Amino acid sequence: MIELSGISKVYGIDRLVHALRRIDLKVGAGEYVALMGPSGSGKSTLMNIIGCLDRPTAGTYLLEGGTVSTMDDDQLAQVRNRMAGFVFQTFNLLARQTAERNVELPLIYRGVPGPERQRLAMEVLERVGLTEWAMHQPNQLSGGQQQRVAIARALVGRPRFLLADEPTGNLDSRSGQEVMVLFEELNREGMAVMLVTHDERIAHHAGRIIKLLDGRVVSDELNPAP
Amino acid sequence: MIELSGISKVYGIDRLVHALRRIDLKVGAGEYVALMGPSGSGKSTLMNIIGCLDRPTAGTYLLEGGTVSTMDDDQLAQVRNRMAGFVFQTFNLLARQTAERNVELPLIYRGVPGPERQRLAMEVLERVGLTEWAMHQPNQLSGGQQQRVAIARALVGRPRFLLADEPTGNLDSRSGQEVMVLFEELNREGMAVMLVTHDERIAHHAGRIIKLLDGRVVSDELNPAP
Ligand SMILES: Nc1ncnc2c1ncn2[C@@H]1O[C@H](COP(=O)(O)OP(=O)(O)OP(=O)(O)O)[C@@H](O)[C@H]1O
Ligand SMILES: Nc1ncnc2c1ncn2[C@@H]1O[C@H](COP(=O)(O)OP(=O)(O)OP(=O)(O)O)[C@@H](O)[C@H]1O
Ligand SMILES: [Mg+2]
Ligand SMILES: [Mg+2]
Repeated sequence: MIELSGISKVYGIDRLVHALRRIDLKVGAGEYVALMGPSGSGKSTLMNIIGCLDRPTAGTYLLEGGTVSTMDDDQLAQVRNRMAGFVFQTFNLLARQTAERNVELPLIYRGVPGPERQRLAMEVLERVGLTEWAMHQPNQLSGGQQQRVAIARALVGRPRFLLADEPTGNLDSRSGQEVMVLFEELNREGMAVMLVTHDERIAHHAGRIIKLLDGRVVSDELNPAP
Repeated sequence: MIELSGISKVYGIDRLVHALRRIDLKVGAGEYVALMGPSGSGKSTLMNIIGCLDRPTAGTYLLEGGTVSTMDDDQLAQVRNRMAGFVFQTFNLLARQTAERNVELPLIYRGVPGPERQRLAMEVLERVGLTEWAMHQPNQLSGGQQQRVAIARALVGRPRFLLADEPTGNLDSRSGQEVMVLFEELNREGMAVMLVTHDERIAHHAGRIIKLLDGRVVSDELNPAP
């Protein structure tokens, strides 16, 4: 499904920041992978590149056999919208739109008609326990509720691949557990999941745990007891 | 130091949301308190009221003997800037400003001259391990680095009271521990600390643990082994 080889990302002009250093990584369809590492080690940068939200400085990226690094912006957006659902570390919800409209957004890009969009959005908001809050705007929701809206938006288009950056960082342990149960159900139905977490207990739900340090993969182990 | 009695907060016009329901709470100078509770239980709402960032719908709030509920907006801002440092759940950094300028902000409000502001800002950025990143803007920092900038900004004015809403939510366990050590040092020097967390391990640093559920205080216990 995805194959990265020699992927690097360097920021800056005079002072260079090597966020990723020659990363080689393969993730198969339907896999469940956790990504861990200290603050600033390159986790979000790697997720942004895998999710086609950012381009690497060097290296090649094959997604479903196609070479991502040679696609133009439009092709990249097409692939991203069809393949991946993204939960950002800082939510990135549209401030003036209701929770329900925020969740509809990926379906608007795909041209899904209004009534069906609304039905699908309400269905996934129900799964994250937010039916009652569907008509609230982000500033009328708590931090944890906003995070669950961001999760619902990532799932509404039934992506082949979920990329979630600290999806439970703002959730209490019960809401966190409910989200992990939902991810496991979707993973069993065939969706690949890649999540960033600082929490060992969350990482242990995954089948494989990859650790980054200073932009390099320092360990990549199967988890015997997910 | 702070004394809340019968504090309620209700949002909305047609559909009413009771975020806080008649809360009575006293916190003394130099105390270290953790606030826990499920997502949506009213933690951030309570912190915003204690930090004079929002007004209650009902009830009285005494801060250092003065009645907060009768102060006008200017008096409220004066008290807030002098007394409290605030770490928001969603950081609220100024996007186009460097980390160092973001940290200087509370000192600009107090009229501290430029060179001294810069010295104090760099000093506190050093304490959170971000000296190298001082000239980066928020979108050139990782999630955990942004959170540490927000913590540095809250501390730069040496407030009598630190209000921190999930201060380690985006930090790996090592950076999180470093932040907790810093809070403990400042608490020993006399600063009152109130922090919201979902993590039992973080809450156990505090001397007292308060639990909210549906806008009510359901438990308020001393922690025997901080
Ligand atoms: N402006 C608003 N209008 C309507 N409801 C609001 C508004 N702001 C907050 N709420 C509601 O008030 C309740 C309490 O929110 P609060 O942000 O205090 O929760 P919290 O305990 O901090 O949760 P979390 O752990 O998810 O951050 C929530 O149900 C939220 O939806
Ligand atoms: N636009 C940018 N310009 C310069 N440096 C950047 C930029 N974006 C990110 N960085 C740097 O790249 C490094 C990797 O950042 P990244 O966001 O991937 O870290 P992370 O592992 O997700 O950390 P966290 O756990 O704190 O979220 C960091 O040191 C960060 O400061
Ligand atoms: Mg990150
Ligand atoms: Mg909150």
